[in-house]
Amino acid sequence: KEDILVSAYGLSLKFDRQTGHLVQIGNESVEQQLLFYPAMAGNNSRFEFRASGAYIFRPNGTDALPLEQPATKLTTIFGPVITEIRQHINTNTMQIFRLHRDESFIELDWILGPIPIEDGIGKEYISRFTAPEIRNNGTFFTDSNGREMLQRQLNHRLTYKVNVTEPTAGNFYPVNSFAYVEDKSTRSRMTVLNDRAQGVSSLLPGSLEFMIHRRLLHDDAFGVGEALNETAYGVGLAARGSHWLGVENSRSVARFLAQRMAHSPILTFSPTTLSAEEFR
Amino acid sequence: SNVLNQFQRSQAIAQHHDAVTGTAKQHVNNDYIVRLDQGIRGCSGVFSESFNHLLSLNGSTLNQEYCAMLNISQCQTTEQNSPFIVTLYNPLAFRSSHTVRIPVTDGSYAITDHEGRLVASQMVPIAEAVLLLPGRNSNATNELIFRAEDLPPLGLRSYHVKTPEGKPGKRMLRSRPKTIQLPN
Repeated sequence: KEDILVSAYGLSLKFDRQTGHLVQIGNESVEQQLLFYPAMAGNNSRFEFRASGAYIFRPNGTDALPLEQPATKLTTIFGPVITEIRQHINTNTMQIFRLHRDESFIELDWILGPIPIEDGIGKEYISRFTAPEIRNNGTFFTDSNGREMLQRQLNHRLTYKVNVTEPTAGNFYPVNSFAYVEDKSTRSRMTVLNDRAQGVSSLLPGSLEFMIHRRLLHDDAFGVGEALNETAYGVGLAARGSHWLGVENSRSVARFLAQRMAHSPILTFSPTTLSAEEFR
Repeated sequence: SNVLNQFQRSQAIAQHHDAVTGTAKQHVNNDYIVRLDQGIRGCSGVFSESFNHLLSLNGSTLNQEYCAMLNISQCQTTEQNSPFIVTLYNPLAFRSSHTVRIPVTDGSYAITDHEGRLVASQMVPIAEAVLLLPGRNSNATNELIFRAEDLPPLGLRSYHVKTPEGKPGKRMLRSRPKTIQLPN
């Protein structure tokens, strides 16, 4: 009846018993959830009928919706090298929370797709991390130019007065390696590293949401002339990726981890007939 | 080298903004992928040669195979061979450690490092959603996981992996998943 607590190598994660969602890391309240924005459909005849497409992220409404099916079960795997908590949502959607020995971050391996479109609605999936105790006042940081961290402020631009008419899409920014939110008074910080270029925003207090996968059924009339509906193997595209999550206050750790993530070792394999000693 | 030129050319073409952002037409995108794949495959020989040179194998050579499908836990070499060598190249200019995941069929394995020491390893079943990924063509049902510690900067380190005869590898732990059903 109680929430599920998993501890290994000095880190602990707590999952909600009802929903299976991550709700706590150590003593910090940190939630994570997969959600989706239903895509705007339209014929592009006027601005208000502009469809969400390859170029344009245009959700129909401002709220991200929960997946139709919540997590059905959690599987735990313990061991001397890694400990995993697998969150099963349906046959083709799952998340694996992974703790590594001698590492301070939490790896979140996500597997998603094909995105269902039987209801005739395109969908744009996000992974949202929320640390409610971090009061960031709508400010978040991204490394959008791949070099320095840039401060982003909801509904605000640094060099001109902006009238944001798309409250969700108008606050998404590109991120190449990591983004963070910070509470200036307590100096507490939540950092999320991404393994590929994505879009990110902080629409709720203390949150970071990354767009991880999308499947759309309409062209947005910006030139490509077809919907972003990839049908590899006769079905929609499946995707797998990972985020590294850290709730440490250290300023330098994120850049160090980002280098490790972007330049992870190159692996090669060779069949051999030599014994270990002979090879040595 | 022709193969290097071909790879450079494929990479240069894929720097078009439509290739970077995914806003090309699907058949154009498919073409970008084919070109990159041809470039990578063409360079595998160069890769193998340079690795063998750096590993100083004293005349003997190993055919270094690069598994492009590791992201979906698929690798023909590790699934079909024992023993095999795993070599890691650390592209960072500082020492670094890395958790290695190798798709394998069921069994037990012993991993030996460059100093002849057995390395602690763990066998975990591949997640169901990965096994069901469209297009996955693999017999691997498990992943062999170990920690490659202290990789030298801009350097290589090799590990010998084999299925031990008789007793299973002493330092390999087979993780048993435990399932918790949620009330929903």
